[in-house]
Formats: sequence, structure tokens, C-alpha cells
Amino acid sequence: FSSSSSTEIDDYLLAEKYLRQHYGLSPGLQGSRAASGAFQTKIREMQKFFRLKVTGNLDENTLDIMKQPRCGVPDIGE
Amino acid sequence: YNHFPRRLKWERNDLTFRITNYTPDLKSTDVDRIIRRALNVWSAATPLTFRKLREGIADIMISFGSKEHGDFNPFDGPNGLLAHAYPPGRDIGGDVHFDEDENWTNDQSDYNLFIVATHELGHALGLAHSSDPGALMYPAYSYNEGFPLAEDDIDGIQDLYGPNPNGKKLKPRPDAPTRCDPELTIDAVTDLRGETYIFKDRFFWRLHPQFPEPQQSLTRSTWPFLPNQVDAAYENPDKDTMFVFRGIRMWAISGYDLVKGYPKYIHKLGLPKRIRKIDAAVYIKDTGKTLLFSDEEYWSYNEAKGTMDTGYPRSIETDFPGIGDEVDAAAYRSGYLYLFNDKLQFEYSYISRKVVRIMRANSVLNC
Repeated sequence: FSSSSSTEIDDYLLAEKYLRQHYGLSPGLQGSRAASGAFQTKIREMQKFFRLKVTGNLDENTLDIMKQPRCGVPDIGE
Repeated sequence: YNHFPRRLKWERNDLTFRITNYTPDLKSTDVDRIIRRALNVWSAATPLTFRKLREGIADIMISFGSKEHGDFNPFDGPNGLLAHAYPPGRDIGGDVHFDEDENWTNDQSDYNLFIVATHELGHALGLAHSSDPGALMYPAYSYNEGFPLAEDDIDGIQDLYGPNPNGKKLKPRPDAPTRCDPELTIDAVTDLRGETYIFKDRFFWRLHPQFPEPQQSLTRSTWPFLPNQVDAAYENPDKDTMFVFRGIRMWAISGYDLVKGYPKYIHKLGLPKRIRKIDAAVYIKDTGKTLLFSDEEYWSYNEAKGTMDTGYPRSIETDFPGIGDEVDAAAYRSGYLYLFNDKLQFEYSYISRKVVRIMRANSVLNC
């Protein structure tokens, strides 16, 4: 990680766990998370599902939804 | 709505279920009653029937567990993941697991077991998550009274199993409002930290100046302490606080948190007791005054002093000629007051003191 604030690191860890749980992001390190193609692809999938603006970025709207209590069943796929 | 891949469903309609353990948060008789009520929701919409087993293997095995609970799909402690379920099939197929680390309730004081159970049983019957924020099968939790299925849920389950043969008409939960409906009326509008929030029924749209597409959410998914529907809202940016009104109560919100000491009664602002509802509220940055509209009158509240200005209430029709005698919602931007009445939005120039433009209410949502 670049010299991100701890909040940003927490947000990325939360996002990675969320995407693994609900969008089939493969586990393990994604290299520099922010840039990893897989990470951004899954962000886009999630933004599309929730009818957010599809940016591939971990923006505030996307994080808001990731922080809401929810069902553990994946949103897409098996 | 969505189904699981390969449209997994039960191949017969008479299913069995078994509750294999209970949460200490509720009486076991309450859990029995809640689960039966949740199953009845799905029976009402389909030909499916559910028979209870007290031992052995049922189609739908229901249990409470925390963290790793035997399916290599661990829960995560309080909040976050509340429960999960498996699509129709043998063995673990159709099973429902609740996270015991949550506080399960029979009301809205914390996670309502009936709402979550009905959602999870939807999965156990073959429904995946829906993108419709008004649907029960939407992934995020939100509490609502009344019949839990929206049209979207009913269509999804009947697509798999057909309708209830008794032809009983269901009264689905109202769907999320469509933003570009030309007949759209709105309940409240406010700025908040540079974005615009438009409230309608149980939902709000969040509009960012750079993004043309507003995002729709359930009000209580973001602010669980608010009522389902709001009457009015305004932001005092100097205090970084949004004020929301419903009936005779008002909530002060900073970000996602309720400000200490709220909700309060609206009469604390200095309104007479005869006022039972605020229809619209708007903070005029240029004057530091908040206008509060109720029925055919409005008041001016001095935010700095925390008192009502003298000489009020005044008549809406007299001071804002041309907009009608009542206001549903109000916003202020760059010297213009935007007053919403029914399906229309009136742009009122604060300087020339007259209506300069009339638009459809939904134009606030870039329609």
C-alpha cells in the first residue's frame, strides 16, 4: 500500500472481504489492491447490481452499501 | 428478481422443515411462531405447503450458530452478515442458518427475526437476491411492518412455482417509486454535505452534482432510527446537521448518527401546539432563517438565536403567489427557492419575489 490512511486500508479490507463473500472475488493478495483488475471488475459488478454509478472505484456510495447489515448469500453466481 | 443458476427449485410442493436449535434472545415458542408466520408468507403466494418435523432430516433445516458453524461459511460476529441459506437441493440444500451473534427480536428494536427468516426462506425456495431496493429479497436488511413481499418477490416465486391455487389476492408491499414517473410527487428534499436528498415513501434518492444518475436507497437502511416515511427535511450546513420531520417529532442527524437528545417535539422550535405536522422546511443560507411550512401557513425560524421570528405565521398564498396554498417540499439554491406542490416544482426568485419558472417535480431527479 502507498502511504494510505488507516481508514482507507480498513475500507479496502472491508471491500475485499465483501467482494469475496458476495461476488466471488478470489481470495489471497490482489497485488496493489486498488489497481488490481479483478478487484475493480468485482466492484463494477457490485455497483451494477445495486444500480450505482459504475466506476470501478471504491467511492462513498459503494462503501455505504458494503457497510449495511445484510444476508450472507452471494449476490451473483453460485 | 433473480433465481439461482439452473433455476434451482423443489420438485414437489409439500415440503418439510425442522428447527434444530433456538436462540436465547427469544422464547422458543416465539421462534416457532415467527418461523411459521414466515413460511405462511410464501405459502400465501404459491402452492407450497410446509410440514414441521421434530426429528430426522427435513427439506429445510433451520438453526442458529455463530462464526464457523459447520458449513465452512462462517458468520462474522455482531452486524455484517446476519444469516444465510442454501438453494433447494438435498443435504444442506434448503437449509437456513441465523448468526447467533446478532440480537434477534420480535420487533424493530434490533434485527427482526421474522423479516430475516422470510428473506432466507426465499433463498431456501429458490430466489436469489433482487436489485429492487423495495423487494424483500434485496440483500441489505431493513425493517418494515405489514406484508413483507413486494410485487417483485411475488413475481419471482410464482415464476418458479405458480400462484396459490386458492387464488387468494395478495396485497404486495408498495414497490420503490420510479424517479421519472411524470406523476411523481415528493415528500421532502434537502441538501446534505453537497449532495441533494429527495425523500419519497420509504425511499430516498441521493443526487451527487457530478453524477447524473441518482442512487435510490431505503431510508431506514441508512438511518434505522428514522420512521419509514418523512414529511420534511432541511440541512443547516453551519451545524453540519440535517433535520428530519415526521408528525410532531423531529430528528437531528449528523452524518449517519442521531444527535444526542433527539427526537424532539417540533413545538420546541416555538410552533403552536395546534401544529401537528411540518409539510416542508428549508434553510435560507443568505438570511440564516429556516422556513417551516404547515398547511397554508409558514413560519420563519432564526437558526442563530434558536427562536421563531415575530410576525409569523404568514399565508403561503400571499407571500408566494402563484404556487398554490400548500407546499410538499422546499429547497434553496443560489437565490432561488424551489417549492414543490403536487407534481410541480416552482422556481421562486428570492430577489424579485416572484415565480420565474414552473417544472415537473421529477426534474429535480434529472428527468
